[in-house]
Amino acid sequence: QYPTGGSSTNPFL
Amino acid sequence: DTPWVVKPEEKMKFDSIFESLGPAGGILTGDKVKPVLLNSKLPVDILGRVWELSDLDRDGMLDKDEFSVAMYLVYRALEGEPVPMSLPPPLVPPSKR
Repeated sequence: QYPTGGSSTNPFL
Repeated sequence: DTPWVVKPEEKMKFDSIFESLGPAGGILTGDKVKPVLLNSKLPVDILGRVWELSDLDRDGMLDKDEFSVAMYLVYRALEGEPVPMSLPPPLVPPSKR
């Protein structure tokens, strides 16, 4: 669905 | 149709928090929401999952309904309920089904 790792849309990652 | 688990009273409370954070164009960016969630003192990995579940369109911002989902999950987590790995259908805002 969406790329795992380095998701830039999540401010907590 | 499944009723949304966020009750109208809760929605009103979450909406007023949302408005107090100064949404631009009806949405809050991640950097505005982040300190609020961090305020809950929940572990960052839990908050990261809360974000994953609530940012339904994955644009890095939360609208009012997405914010309510995030707040709902944070409040439940503070009551000791585990944050689910995926969003249960009753938690998906009716506007996004």
